Amino acid sequence: MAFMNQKGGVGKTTTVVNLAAALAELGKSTLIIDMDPQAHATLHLGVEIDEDHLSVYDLLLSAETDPVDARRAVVKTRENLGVIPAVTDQAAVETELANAPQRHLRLRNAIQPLLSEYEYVLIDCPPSLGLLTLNGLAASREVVVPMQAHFLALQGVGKLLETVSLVAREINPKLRVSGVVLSMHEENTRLSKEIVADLEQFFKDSLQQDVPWKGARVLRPAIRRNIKLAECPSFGQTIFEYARWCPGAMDYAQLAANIATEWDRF
Amino acid sequence: MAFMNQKGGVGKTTTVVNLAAALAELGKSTLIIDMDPQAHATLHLGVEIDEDHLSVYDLLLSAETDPVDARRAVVKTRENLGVIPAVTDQAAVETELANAPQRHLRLRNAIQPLLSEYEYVLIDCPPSLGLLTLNGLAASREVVVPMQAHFLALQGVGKLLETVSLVAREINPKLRVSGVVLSMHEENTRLSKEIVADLEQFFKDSLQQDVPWKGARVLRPAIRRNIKLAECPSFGQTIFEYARWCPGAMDYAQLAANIATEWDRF
Ligand SMILES: Nc1ncnc2c1ncn2[C@@H]1O[C@H](COP(=O)(O)OP(=O)(O)OP(=O)(O)O)[C@@H](O)[C@H]1O
Ligand SMILES: Nc1ncnc2c1ncn2[C@@H]1O[C@H](COP(=O)(O)OP(=O)(O)OP(=O)(O)O)[C@@H](O)[C@H]1O
Ligand SMILES: [Mg+2]
Ligand SMILES: [Mg+2]
Repeated sequence: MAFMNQKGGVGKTTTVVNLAAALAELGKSTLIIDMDPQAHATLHLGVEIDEDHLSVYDLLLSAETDPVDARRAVVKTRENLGVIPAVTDQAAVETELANAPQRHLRLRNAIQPLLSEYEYVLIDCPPSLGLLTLNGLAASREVVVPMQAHFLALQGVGKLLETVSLVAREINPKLRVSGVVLSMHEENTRLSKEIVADLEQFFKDSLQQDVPWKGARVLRPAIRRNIKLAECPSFGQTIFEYARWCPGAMDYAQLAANIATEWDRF
Repeated sequence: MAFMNQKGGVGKTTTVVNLAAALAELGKSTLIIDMDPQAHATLHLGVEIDEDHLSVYDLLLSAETDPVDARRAVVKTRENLGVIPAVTDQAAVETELANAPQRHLRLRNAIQPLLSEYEYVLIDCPPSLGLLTLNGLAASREVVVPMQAHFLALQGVGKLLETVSLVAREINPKLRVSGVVLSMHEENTRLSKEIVADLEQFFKDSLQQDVPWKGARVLRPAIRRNIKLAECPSFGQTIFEYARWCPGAMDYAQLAANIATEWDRF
Protein backbone atom coordinates (compact mmCIF):
# COMPACT_ATOMS: atom_id res chain seq x y z
CA MET A 1 0.00 0.00 0.00
CA ALA A 2 1.73 3.18 -1.17
CA PHE A 3 1.03 6.42 0.72
CA MET A 4 1.86 9.17 -1.69
CA ASN A 5 1.30 12.86 -2.31
CA GLN A 6 3.81 15.11 -4.06
CA LYS A 7 2.66 17.94 -1.80
CA GLY A 8 4.77 18.13 1.30
CA GLY A 9 3.68 18.11 4.90
CA VAL A 10 0.25 16.59 4.31
CA GLY A 11 0.54 13.74 6.80
CA LYS A 12 2.00 10.85 4.77
CA THR A 13 4.54 9.84 7.41
CA THR A 14 2.25 10.46 10.38
CA THR A 15 -0.41 8.30 8.70
CA VAL A 16 1.96 5.46 7.73
CA VAL A 17 3.48 5.21 11.20
CA ASN A 18 0.27 5.42 13.24
CA LEU A 19 -1.90 3.37 10.89
CA ALA A 20 0.78 0.66 10.85
CA ALA A 21 1.02 0.78 14.64
CA ALA A 22 -2.77 0.41 14.91
CA LEU A 23 -2.80 -2.55 12.49
CA ALA A 24 0.02 -4.15 14.47
CA GLU A 25 -2.02 -3.75 17.66
CA LEU A 26 -4.94 -5.47 15.91
CA GLY A 27 -2.59 -8.42 15.54
CA LYS A 28 -1.79 -7.92 11.83
CA SER A 29 1.86 -8.42 10.89
CA THR A 30 2.78 -5.08 9.36
CA LEU A 31 5.83 -3.76 7.51
CA ILE A 32 6.71 -0.10 6.90
CA ILE A 33 9.05 0.76 4.01
CA ASP A 34 10.53 4.25 4.35
CA MET A 35 11.20 5.57 0.82
CA ASP A 36 11.95 9.12 1.93
CA PRO A 37 15.64 10.15 2.12
CA GLN A 38 14.55 12.46 4.95
CA ALA A 39 13.83 9.22 6.86
CA HIS A 40 11.02 10.75 8.91
CA ALA A 41 9.16 7.46 9.39
CA THR A 42 12.40 5.82 10.56
CA LEU A 43 12.98 8.74 12.98
CA HIS A 44 9.35 8.78 14.11
CA LEU A 45 9.65 5.14 15.20
CA GLY A 46 12.86 5.89 17.09
CA VAL A 47 14.82 3.51 14.85
CA GLU A 48 18.57 4.10 14.52
CA ILE A 49 20.75 1.85 12.44
CA ASP A 50 24.51 1.56 12.26
CA GLU A 51 26.37 1.87 8.98
CA ASP A 52 26.32 -1.80 8.04
CA HIS A 53 22.61 -2.29 8.48
CA LEU A 54 20.78 -2.66 5.19
CA SER A 55 18.37 0.07 4.16
CA VAL A 56 15.96 0.88 1.33
CA TYR A 57 19.00 2.30 -0.50
CA ASP A 58 20.63 -1.14 -0.57
CA LEU A 59 17.44 -2.74 -1.82
CA LEU A 60 17.17 -0.25 -4.68
CA LEU A 61 20.78 -0.74 -5.76
CA SER A 62 20.58 -4.50 -5.35
CA ALA A 63 21.25 -6.11 -8.73
CA GLU A 64 20.29 -9.56 -10.01
CA THR A 65 23.97 -10.46 -10.08
CA ASP A 66 24.32 -9.88 -6.36
CA PRO A 67 20.89 -9.68 -4.81
CA VAL A 68 20.38 -8.38 -1.32
CA ASP A 69 18.12 -10.35 1.00
CA ALA A 70 15.40 -7.87 1.95
CA ARG A 71 14.66 -9.81 5.13
CA ARG A 72 18.03 -8.66 6.49
CA ALA A 73 16.94 -5.05 5.96
CA VAL A 74 13.93 -5.28 8.28
CA VAL A 75 14.23 -3.82 11.77
CA LYS A 76 11.74 -5.45 14.14
CA THR A 77 10.66 -2.36 15.96
CA ARG A 78 7.59 -3.46 17.92
CA GLU A 79 5.27 -6.45 18.22
CA ASN A 80 3.98 -7.24 14.71
CA LEU A 81 5.71 -4.16 13.30
CA GLY A 82 8.83 -4.15 11.12
CA VAL A 83 10.43 -1.30 9.21
CA ILE A 84 12.93 -1.15 6.37
CA PRO A 85 14.73 2.08 7.26
CA ALA A 86 15.62 4.97 4.99
CA VAL A 87 19.00 6.69 4.68
CA THR A 88 19.90 10.10 3.20
CA ASP A 89 21.86 8.45 0.36
CA GLN A 90 18.51 7.44 -1.15
CA ALA A 91 18.21 10.96 -2.53
CA ALA A 92 20.92 10.12 -5.06
CA VAL A 93 19.01 7.16 -6.47
CA GLU A 94 17.38 9.45 -9.05
CA THR A 95 20.74 10.04 -10.73
CA GLU A 96 22.43 6.76 -9.81
CA LEU A 97 19.73 4.67 -11.46
CA ALA A 98 18.99 7.20 -14.20
CA ASN A 99 19.54 4.76 -17.05
CA ALA A 100 19.52 1.48 -15.21
CA PRO A 101 17.38 -1.41 -16.45
CA GLN A 102 14.12 -1.95 -14.57
CA ARG A 103 14.80 1.11 -12.44
CA HIS A 104 11.10 1.36 -11.51
CA LEU A 105 10.90 -2.25 -10.36
CA ARG A 106 13.87 -2.34 -8.00
CA LEU A 107 11.77 -2.19 -4.87
CA ARG A 108 9.15 -4.60 -6.14
CA ASN A 109 11.76 -7.18 -7.05
CA ALA A 110 13.63 -6.76 -3.78
CA ILE A 111 10.63 -7.25 -1.50
CA GLN A 112 9.19 -10.34 -3.21
CA PRO A 113 10.56 -12.75 -0.58
CA LEU A 114 9.04 -10.68 2.22
CA LEU A 115 5.48 -10.47 1.04
CA SER A 116 4.39 -13.80 2.48
CA GLU A 117 5.45 -12.71 5.96
CA TYR A 118 3.33 -9.59 6.24
CA GLU A 119 -0.40 -8.99 6.01
CA TYR A 120 0.13 -5.26 5.47
CA VAL A 121 3.00 -3.42 3.80
CA LEU A 122 2.82 0.38 4.07
CA ILE A 123 5.18 2.40 1.89
CA ASP A 124 5.94 5.99 2.96
CA CYS A 125 6.78 8.05 -0.15
CA PRO A 126 8.72 11.34 -0.32
CA PRO A 127 6.96 14.55 -1.47
CA SER A 128 7.71 14.16 -5.15
CA LEU A 129 6.74 12.13 -8.23
CA GLY A 130 10.31 10.97 -8.88
CA LEU A 131 12.00 7.57 -9.00
CA LEU A 132 11.57 6.79 -5.29
CA THR A 133 7.80 7.33 -5.41
CA LEU A 134 7.57 5.46 -8.73
CA ASN A 135 9.29 2.47 -7.12
CA GLY A 136 6.78 2.70 -4.28
CA LEU A 137 3.87 2.74 -6.75
CA ALA A 138 5.27 -0.10 -8.88
CA ALA A 139 5.60 -2.27 -5.77
CA SER A 140 2.05 -1.67 -4.51
CA ARG A 141 -1.45 -2.92 -5.18
CA GLU A 142 -3.16 0.05 -3.50
CA VAL A 143 -2.49 3.76 -3.36
CA VAL A 144 -3.70 5.92 -0.48
CA VAL A 145 -3.47 9.71 -0.70
CA PRO A 146 -3.15 11.60 2.59
CA MET A 147 -4.16 15.22 2.12
CA GLN A 148 -5.55 18.27 3.86
CA ALA A 149 -9.00 19.51 2.93
CA HIS A 150 -7.52 22.76 1.60
CA PHE A 151 -7.90 24.49 -1.75
CA LEU A 152 -4.25 24.32 -2.83
CA ALA A 153 -4.19 20.63 -1.84
CA LEU A 154 -6.92 19.92 -4.42
CA GLN A 155 -4.80 21.47 -7.14
CA GLY A 156 -2.15 18.81 -6.84
CA VAL A 157 -4.51 15.83 -7.01
CA GLY A 158 -4.89 15.97 -10.80
CA LYS A 159 -1.16 15.61 -11.38
CA LEU A 160 -0.97 12.86 -8.81
CA LEU A 161 -3.68 10.79 -10.49
CA GLU A 162 -1.98 11.32 -13.85
CA THR A 163 1.16 9.72 -12.43
CA VAL A 164 -0.80 6.82 -10.98
CA SER A 165 -2.42 6.28 -14.40
CA LEU A 166 0.97 6.26 -16.04
CA VAL A 167 2.29 3.63 -13.65
CA ALA A 168 -0.88 1.56 -14.00
CA ARG A 169 -0.64 1.63 -17.82
CA GLU A 170 3.06 1.06 -18.23
CA ILE A 171 4.31 -0.83 -15.21
CA ASN A 172 1.70 -2.15 -12.82
CA PRO A 173 -1.79 -2.83 -14.21
CA LYS A 174 -3.13 -4.06 -10.85
CA LEU A 175 -2.56 -0.68 -9.21
CA ARG A 176 -5.66 1.02 -7.85
CA VAL A 177 -6.30 4.06 -5.71
CA SER A 178 -8.27 3.06 -2.62
CA GLY A 179 -8.86 6.61 -1.59
CA VAL A 180 -7.92 9.70 0.34
CA VAL A 181 -7.10 10.03 4.04
CA LEU A 182 -8.11 13.47 5.29
CA SER A 183 -5.30 14.59 7.52
CA MET A 184 -5.03 17.50 10.00
CA HIS A 185 -8.78 17.81 9.55
CA GLU A 186 -10.74 20.73 10.94
CA GLU A 187 -14.25 19.35 10.82
CA ASN A 188 -16.49 22.30 11.36
CA THR A 189 -15.08 24.70 8.84
CA ARG A 190 -16.81 25.74 5.66
CA LEU A 191 -13.60 25.11 3.72
CA SER A 192 -13.21 21.48 4.76
CA LYS A 193 -16.90 20.77 4.05
CA GLU A 194 -16.58 22.23 0.54
CA ILE A 195 -13.36 20.40 -0.27
CA VAL A 196 -14.72 17.09 1.02
CA ALA A 197 -17.89 17.59 -1.04
CA ASP A 198 -15.72 18.26 -4.14
CA LEU A 199 -13.73 15.10 -3.50
CA GLU A 200 -16.80 12.94 -2.96
CA GLN A 201 -18.39 14.26 -6.13
CA PHE A 202 -15.21 13.55 -8.06
CA PHE A 203 -15.08 9.97 -6.81
CA LYS A 204 -18.78 9.48 -7.55
CA ASP A 205 -18.23 10.56 -11.17
CA SER A 206 -15.24 8.22 -11.44
CA LEU A 207 -17.45 5.20 -10.83
CA GLN A 208 -18.47 5.44 -14.47
CA GLN A 209 -14.93 5.48 -15.85
CA ASP A 210 -12.31 2.83 -16.35
CA VAL A 211 -9.63 4.50 -14.24
CA PRO A 212 -7.37 3.30 -11.40
CA TRP A 213 -9.39 5.40 -8.94
CA LYS A 214 -12.73 3.92 -9.87
CA GLY A 215 -14.26 2.97 -6.57
CA ALA A 216 -11.89 5.20 -4.61
CA ARG A 217 -13.44 7.22 -1.82
CA VAL A 218 -12.75 9.48 1.11
CA LEU A 219 -11.61 7.02 3.77
CA ARG A 220 -13.15 7.43 7.24
CA PRO A 221 -12.71 8.69 9.78
CA ALA A 222 -10.82 11.84 8.87
CA ILE A 223 -7.80 12.33 11.14
CA ARG A 224 -8.46 15.44 13.20
CA ARG A 225 -5.75 17.98 13.84
CA ASN A 226 -4.27 17.04 17.23
CA ILE A 227 -1.00 18.42 18.56
CA LYS A 228 -0.16 15.06 20.19
CA LEU A 229 0.42 13.63 16.71
CA ALA A 230 3.12 16.25 16.15
CA GLU A 231 4.65 15.69 19.59
CA CYS A 232 5.17 11.94 19.63
CA PRO A 233 7.83 11.82 16.84
CA SER A 234 10.18 13.79 19.10
CA PHE A 235 10.07 10.87 21.54
CA GLY A 236 10.43 8.21 18.85
CA GLN A 237 6.93 7.00 19.78
CA THR A 238 3.74 6.13 17.98
CA ILE A 239 0.60 7.93 19.13
CA PHE A 240 -0.53 4.79 20.95
CA GLU A 241 2.60 4.78 23.10
CA TYR A 242 2.46 8.53 23.69
CA ALA A 243 -1.23 9.31 24.30
CA ARG A 244 -3.35 6.18 23.99
CA TRP A 245 -6.75 7.88 24.28
CA CYS A 246 -6.25 11.22 22.59
CA PRO A 247 -8.36 12.10 19.52
CA GLY A 248 -5.44 11.42 17.15
CA ALA A 249 -5.03 7.88 18.50
CA MET A 250 -8.78 7.20 18.39
CA ASP A 251 -8.96 8.39 14.77
CA TYR A 252 -6.05 6.25 13.58
CA ALA A 253 -7.31 3.21 15.51
CA GLN A 254 -10.74 3.56 13.92
CA LEU A 255 -9.25 4.10 10.45
CA ALA A 256 -7.14 0.96 10.87
CA ALA A 257 -10.17 -1.05 12.00
CA ASN A 258 -12.15 0.13 8.96
CA ILE A 259 -9.31 -0.66 6.57
CA ALA A 260 -8.77 -4.10 8.12
CA THR A 261 -12.48 -4.96 7.83
CA GLU A 262 -12.42 -3.95 4.20
CA TRP A 263 -9.11 -5.54 3.23
CA ASP A 264 -9.65 -8.78 5.04
CA ARG A 265 -12.46 -9.56 2.64
CA PHE A 266 -9.93 -10.08 -0.16
CA MET B 1 14.12 38.13 -0.11
CA ALA B 2 13.94 34.38 -0.72
CA PHE B 3 11.32 32.38 1.22
CA MET B 4 12.57 28.84 1.22
CA ASN B 5 12.16 25.52 2.99
CA GLN B 6 12.63 22.15 1.31
CA LYS B 7 9.88 20.75 3.55
CA GLY B 8 6.52 21.06 1.88
CA GLY B 9 3.37 22.66 3.16
CA VAL B 10 5.05 24.86 5.77
CA GLY B 11 3.50 28.15 4.68
CA LYS B 12 6.01 29.57 2.16
CA THR B 13 3.36 30.59 -0.36
CA THR B 14 0.84 31.79 2.22
CA THR B 15 3.56 33.92 3.82
CA VAL B 16 4.89 35.37 0.54
CA VAL B 17 1.43 36.34 -0.70
CA ASN B 18 0.07 37.85 2.51
CA LEU B 19 3.28 39.51 3.63
CA ALA B 20 3.65 41.08 0.19
CA ALA B 21 0.02 42.23 0.29
CA ALA B 22 0.59 43.80 3.72
CA LEU B 23 3.75 45.60 2.54
CA ALA B 24 1.86 46.85 -0.52
CA GLU B 25 -0.86 48.24 1.76
CA LEU B 26 1.85 50.03 3.76
CA GLY B 27 2.64 51.80 0.50
CA LYS B 28 5.80 49.82 -0.35
CA SER B 29 6.14 48.84 -4.02
CA THR B 30 6.40 45.05 -3.81
CA LEU B 31 7.13 42.30 -6.33
CA ILE B 32 6.45 38.58 -5.91
CA ILE B 33 8.45 36.10 -8.02
CA ASP B 34 6.80 32.65 -8.15
CA MET B 35 9.57 30.06 -8.55
CA ASP B 36 7.31 27.07 -7.93
CA PRO B 37 6.13 25.09 -11.00
CA GLN B 38 2.98 24.38 -8.97
CA ALA B 39 2.32 28.14 -9.29
CA HIS B 40 0.47 28.34 -5.97
CA ALA B 41 1.38 31.99 -5.36
CA THR B 42 0.16 32.86 -8.86
CA LEU B 43 -3.09 30.94 -8.20
CA HIS B 44 -3.48 32.42 -4.72
CA LEU B 45 -3.45 35.93 -6.20
CA GLY B 46 -6.05 34.96 -8.78
CA VAL B 47 -3.60 35.66 -11.62
CA GLU B 48 -4.18 33.89 -14.93
CA ILE B 49 -1.96 34.50 -17.93
CA ASP B 50 -2.42 33.54 -21.55
CA GLU B 51 0.21 31.55 -23.42
CA ASP B 52 2.21 34.50 -24.72
CA HIS B 53 2.65 36.22 -21.40
CA LEU B 54 6.17 35.95 -20.07
CA SER B 55 6.76 33.91 -16.94
CA VAL B 56 9.62 32.94 -14.62
CA TYR B 57 10.33 30.12 -17.08
CA ASP B 58 11.12 32.64 -19.82
CA LEU B 59 13.39 34.61 -17.50
CA LEU B 60 15.35 31.48 -16.60
CA LEU B 61 15.83 30.43 -20.20
CA SER B 62 16.62 33.97 -21.30
CA ALA B 63 20.15 34.02 -22.71
CA GLU B 64 22.56 36.93 -23.14
CA THR B 65 22.22 36.59 -26.88
CA ASP B 66 18.50 37.24 -26.74
CA PRO B 67 17.63 38.67 -23.36
CA VAL B 68 14.07 38.87 -22.18
CA ASP B 69 12.92 42.11 -20.58
CA ALA B 70 11.80 41.09 -17.11
CA ARG B 71 9.56 44.15 -16.86
CA ARG B 72 7.29 42.57 -19.50
CA ALA B 73 6.90 39.52 -17.26
CA VAL B 74 5.37 41.44 -14.36
CA VAL B 75 1.60 41.28 -13.87
CA LYS B 76 0.34 44.30 -11.94
CA THR B 77 -2.07 42.53 -9.69
CA ARG B 78 -3.00 45.13 -7.07
CA GLU B 79 -1.96 48.59 -5.94
CA ASN B 80 1.80 48.46 -5.28
CA LEU B 81 1.88 44.72 -5.93
CA GLY B 82 3.31 43.00 -9.00
CA VAL B 83 3.94 39.33 -9.63
CA ILE B 84 6.09 37.43 -12.13
CA PRO B 85 3.94 34.32 -12.61
CA ALA B 86 5.03 30.69 -12.60
CA VAL B 87 4.17 28.03 -15.17
CA THR B 88 4.34 24.22 -14.93
CA ASP B 89 7.13 24.09 -17.54
CA GLN B 90 9.46 25.49 -14.89
CA ALA B 91 9.75 21.98 -13.48
CA ALA B 92 11.86 21.02 -16.50
CA VAL B 93 14.43 23.72 -15.83
CA GLU B 94 16.47 21.29 -13.71
CA THR B 95 17.22 19.15 -16.77
CA GLU B 96 17.04 21.88 -19.43
CA LEU B 97 19.72 24.00 -17.77
CA ALA B 98 21.65 21.02 -16.39
CA ASN B 99 24.94 22.02 -17.96
CA ALA B 100 24.22 25.56 -18.96
CA PRO B 101 26.67 28.32 -18.05
CA GLN B 102 25.68 30.45 -15.08
CA ARG B 103 22.63 28.28 -14.47
CA HIS B 104 22.39 29.52 -10.87
CA LEU B 105 22.44 33.18 -11.86
CA ARG B 106 19.72 33.19 -14.50
CA LEU B 107 17.12 34.78 -12.24
CA ARG B 108 19.54 37.28 -10.74
CA ASN B 109 20.67 38.45 -14.15
CA ALA B 110 17.15 38.64 -15.50
CA ILE B 111 15.72 40.78 -12.70
CA GLN B 112 18.53 43.38 -12.57
CA PRO B 113 16.54 46.02 -14.51
CA LEU B 114 13.58 45.62 -12.13
CA LEU B 115 15.29 46.09 -8.82
CA SER B 116 15.16 49.88 -8.86
CA GLU B 117 11.38 49.83 -9.21
CA TYR B 118 10.56 47.79 -6.11
CA GLU B 119 11.30 48.30 -2.44
CA TYR B 120 10.58 44.66 -1.66
CA VAL B 121 11.05 41.58 -3.83
CA LEU B 122 9.68 38.36 -2.31
CA ILE B 123 10.66 35.08 -3.98
CA ASP B 124 8.43 32.03 -3.35
CA CYS B 125 10.55 28.86 -3.63
CA PRO B 126 9.36 25.31 -4.32
CA PRO B 127 9.80 22.60 -1.64
CA SER B 128 13.21 21.43 -2.76
CA LEU B 129 16.87 22.46 -2.78
CA GLY B 130 17.16 22.18 -6.57
CA LEU B 131 17.99 24.61 -9.33
CA LEU B 132 14.84 26.74 -8.94
CA THR B 133 15.50 27.37 -5.24
CA LEU B 134 19.21 27.94 -5.93
CA ASN B 135 18.29 30.62 -8.45
CA GLY B 136 16.04 32.19 -5.83
CA LEU B 137 18.88 32.17 -3.29
CA ALA B 138 21.46 33.53 -5.73
CA ALA B 139 19.17 36.42 -6.57
CA SER B 140 18.46 37.41 -2.96
CA ARG B 141 20.13 39.34 -0.17
CA GLU B 142 17.98 37.84 2.58
CA VAL B 143 16.60 34.38 3.28
CA VAL B 144 13.48 33.84 5.37
CA VAL B 145 12.50 30.33 6.47
CA PRO B 146 8.79 29.71 7.07
CA MET B 147 8.33 26.64 9.25
CA GLN B 148 6.03 24.97 11.75
CA ALA B 149 7.18 24.60 15.34
CA HIS B 150 7.16 20.80 15.00
CA PHE B 151 9.84 18.20 15.70
CA LEU B 152 10.20 16.87 12.15
CA ALA B 153 10.39 20.47 10.88
CA LEU B 154 13.51 21.04 12.97
CA GLN B 155 15.21 18.06 11.33
CA GLY B 156 15.24 19.74 7.96
CA VAL B 157 16.74 23.03 9.11
CA GLY B 158 20.31 21.70 9.23
CA LYS B 159 20.25 20.66 5.58
CA LEU B 160 18.65 23.97 4.62
CA LEU B 161 21.36 26.03 6.30
CA GLU B 162 24.02 23.86 4.65
CA THR B 163 22.58 24.83 1.27
CA VAL B 164 22.48 28.50 2.19
CA SER B 165 26.15 28.29 3.26
CA LEU B 166 27.03 26.69 -0.04
CA VAL B 167 25.35 29.46 -2.02
CA ALA B 168 26.90 32.13 0.20
CA ARG B 169 30.38 30.66 -0.27
CA GLU B 170 30.27 29.90 -3.97
CA ILE B 171 27.78 32.25 -5.57
CA ASN B 172 26.44 35.05 -3.41
CA PRO B 173 28.61 36.23 -0.50
CA LYS B 174 26.09 38.89 0.56
CA LEU B 175 23.41 36.30 1.34
CA ARG B 176 22.23 36.21 4.93
CA VAL B 177 19.42 34.47 6.76
CA SER B 178 17.21 37.03 8.48
CA GLY B 179 15.29 34.41 10.35
CA VAL B 180 12.36 32.07 10.69
CA VAL B 181 8.65 32.82 10.32
CA LEU B 182 6.63 30.50 12.56
CA SER B 183 3.69 29.43 10.50
CA MET B 184 0.44 27.64 11.45
CA HIS B 185 1.47 28.34 15.02
CA GLU B 186 -0.34 26.85 18.00
CA GLU B 187 0.86 29.08 20.77
CA ASN B 188 -0.10 27.35 23.96
CA THR B 189 1.23 23.90 23.27
CA ARG B 190 4.22 22.41 25.01
CA LEU B 191 5.62 21.30 21.65
CA SER B 192 5.69 24.76 20.09
CA LYS B 193 7.24 26.27 23.23
CA GLU B 194 10.03 23.65 23.18
CA ILE B 195 10.72 24.02 19.48
CA VAL B 196 10.78 27.82 19.68
CA ALA B 197 13.15 27.62 22.66
CA ASP B 198 15.42 25.28 20.63
CA LEU B 199 15.41 27.70 17.71
CA GLU B 200 16.13 30.75 19.87
CA GLN B 201 19.02 28.96 21.57
CA PHE B 202 20.43 27.94 18.21
CA PHE B 203 20.31 31.51 16.93
CA LYS B 204 21.84 32.81 20.15
CA ASP B 205 24.80 30.43 19.74
CA SER B 206 25.20 31.50 16.11
CA LEU B 207 25.95 35.09 17.17
CA GLN B 208 29.49 33.94 17.92
CA GLN B 209 30.11 32.32 14.54
CA ASP B 210 30.85 33.69 11.14
CA VAL B 211 27.88 32.13 9.38
CA PRO B 212 25.18 33.50 7.06
CA TRP B 213 22.62 33.10 9.86
CA LYS B 214 24.56 35.10 12.40
CA GLY B 215 22.04 37.56 13.73
CA ALA B 216 19.09 35.55 12.45
CA ARG B 217 16.17 35.18 14.81
CA VAL B 218 12.63 33.98 15.19
CA LEU B 219 10.66 36.76 13.45
CA ARG B 220 7.59 38.07 15.30
CA PRO B 221 4.76 37.72 15.52
CA ALA B 222 4.29 34.01 14.79
CA ILE B 223 1.45 33.46 12.33
CA ARG B 224 -1.28 31.64 14.17
CA ARG B 225 -3.18 28.77 12.58
CA ASN B 226 -6.33 30.34 11.13
CA ILE B 227 -8.61 28.57 8.65
CA LYS B 228 -9.27 31.86 6.81
CA LEU B 229 -5.69 31.75 5.51
CA ALA B 230 -6.46 28.41 3.86
CA GLU B 231 -9.81 29.63 2.50
CA CYS B 232 -8.80 32.83 0.70
CA PRO B 233 -6.66 31.14 -2.03
CA SER B 234 -9.81 29.48 -3.36
CA PHE B 235 -11.18 32.94 -4.11
CA GLY B 236 -7.93 34.25 -5.57
CA GLN B 237 -7.79 36.71 -2.66
CA THR B 238 -5.24 37.83 -0.12
CA ILE B 239 -6.25 37.59 3.54
CA PHE B 240 -6.80 41.36 3.63
CA GLU B 241 -9.40 41.16 0.86
CA TYR B 242 -11.04 38.08 2.36
CA ALA B 243 -11.16 38.73 6.12
CA ARG B 244 -9.53 42.05 6.97
CA TRP B 245 -9.67 41.69 10.75
CA CYS B 246 -9.20 37.97 11.34
CA PRO B 247 -6.20 36.76 13.40
CA GLY B 248 -4.32 35.65 10.24
CA ALA B 249 -4.61 39.13 8.74
CA MET B 250 -3.58 40.83 11.98
CA ASP B 251 -0.53 38.57 12.29
CA TYR B 252 0.69 39.18 8.72
CA ALA B 253 0.03 42.92 8.99
CA GLN B 254 2.08 43.11 12.20
CA LEU B 255 4.86 40.96 10.72
CA ALA B 256 5.02 43.25 7.69
CA ALA B 257 5.15 46.34 9.90
CA ASN B 258 8.00 44.85 11.94
CA ILE B 259 9.93 43.85 8.83
CA ALA B 260 9.44 47.26 7.24
CA THR B 261 10.67 49.09 10.37
CA GLU B 262 13.75 46.88 10.39
CA TRP B 263 14.51 46.91 6.68
CA ASP B 264 13.91 50.60 6.18
CA ARG B 265 16.92 51.33 8.36
CA PHE B 266 19.17 50.00 5.59
N1 LIG C 1 -3.43 15.21 12.48
C1 LIG C 1 -2.37 15.96 12.80
N2 LIG C 1 -2.46 16.89 13.78
C2 LIG C 1 -1.40 17.68 14.11
N3 LIG C 1 -0.20 17.63 13.51
C3 LIG C 1 -0.03 16.72 12.52
C4 LIG C 1 -1.09 15.84 12.12
N4 LIG C 1 -0.62 15.05 11.11
C5 LIG C 1 0.67 15.43 10.90
N5 LIG C 1 1.03 16.43 11.76
C6 LIG C 1 2.32 17.14 11.80
O1 LIG C 1 2.42 17.90 10.59
C7 LIG C 1 3.75 17.82 10.04
C8 LIG C 1 3.70 17.19 8.65
O2 LIG C 1 3.26 15.84 8.75
P1 LIG C 1 4.03 14.64 8.04
O3 LIG C 1 5.52 14.75 8.27
O4 LIG C 1 3.37 13.38 8.45
O5 LIG C 1 3.70 14.95 6.52
P2 LIG C 1 4.39 14.33 5.23
O6 LIG C 1 3.37 14.40 4.15
O7 LIG C 1 4.97 12.98 5.52
O8 LIG C 1 5.58 15.34 4.96
P3 LIG C 1 6.74 15.15 3.90
O9 LIG C 1 6.12 15.57 2.59
O10 LIG C 1 7.81 16.11 4.36
O11 LIG C 1 7.16 13.72 3.90
C9 LIG C 1 4.58 17.01 11.05
O12 LIG C 1 5.26 17.91 11.93
C10 LIG C 1 3.54 16.20 11.81
O13 LIG C 1 3.96 15.88 13.12
N1 LIG D 1 -1.48 30.06 9.36
C1 LIG D 1 -2.21 29.19 8.65
N2 LIG D 1 -3.39 28.74 9.13
C2 LIG D 1 -4.13 27.83 8.44
N3 LIG D 1 -3.79 27.28 7.26
C3 LIG D 1 -2.62 27.69 6.71
C4 LIG D 1 -1.77 28.66 7.35
N4 LIG D 1 -0.68 28.86 6.57
C5 LIG D 1 -0.85 28.06 5.50
N5 LIG D 1 -2.01 27.35 5.56
C6 LIG D 1 -2.53 26.35 4.60
O1 LIG D 1 -1.63 25.22 4.69
C7 LIG D 1 -1.36 24.69 3.37
C8 LIG D 1 0.14 24.79 3.09
O2 LIG D 1 0.54 26.14 3.05
P1 LIG D 1 1.42 26.72 1.84
O3 LIG D 1 0.90 26.26 0.54
O4 LIG D 1 1.56 28.20 2.06
O5 LIG D 1 2.81 26.02 2.16
P2 LIG D 1 4.07 25.92 1.20
O6 LIG D 1 5.26 25.78 2.08
O7 LIG D 1 4.08 27.04 0.21
O8 LIG D 1 3.80 24.56 0.44
P3 LIG D 1 4.65 23.99 -0.80
O9 LIG D 1 5.86 23.37 -0.18
O10 LIG D 1 3.72 22.98 -1.43
O11 LIG D 1 4.98 25.16 -1.69
C9 LIG D 1 -2.21 25.52 2.40
O12 LIG D 1 -3.42 24.82 2.14
C10 LIG D 1 -2.47 26.82 3.15
O13 LIG D 1 -3.68 27.42 2.74
MG1 LIG E 1 6.91 12.28 5.22
MG1 LIG F 1 4.24 26.96 -1.87
